[in-house]
Amino acid sequence: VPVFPWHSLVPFLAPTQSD
Amino acid sequence: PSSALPPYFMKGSIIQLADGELKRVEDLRTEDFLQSAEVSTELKIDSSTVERIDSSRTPDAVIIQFSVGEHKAQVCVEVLVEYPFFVFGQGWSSCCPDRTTQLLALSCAKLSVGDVCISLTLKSLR
Repeated sequence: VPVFPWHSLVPFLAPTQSD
Repeated sequence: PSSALPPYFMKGSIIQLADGELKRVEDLRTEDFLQSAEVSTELKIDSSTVERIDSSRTPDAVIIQFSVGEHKAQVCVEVLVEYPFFVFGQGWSSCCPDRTTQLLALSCAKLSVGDVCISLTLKSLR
């Protein structure tokens, strides 16, 4: 049975810049 | 691009959290994502608010405009109407929940303007 990592399930949107 | 959704959205798919715990996709909760991101060295959770949902020229697709993170970066994504997003405190939601349920057997709410979705970004690189 394939096992998928949790981070596959939510979209990667633009990285935010930290100040 | 394939018209099929990724296999991990199918009801019953086994998802591994960052601490190694296994859960079915339909059993995931907001805390699972938050806790997994906490132990991740690279990823963090952002809040992405749905600002607009427009139809696309591509059949069965929509263009969703998100306001991402504390800086409210505007990001558009084109996805199939049945593509599920995870809404904070609500769970899986898509633009066409009936179609999501039909294709994936995954229970979904209707994704609407104002919903706050879980998205990922990189932790700041030093």
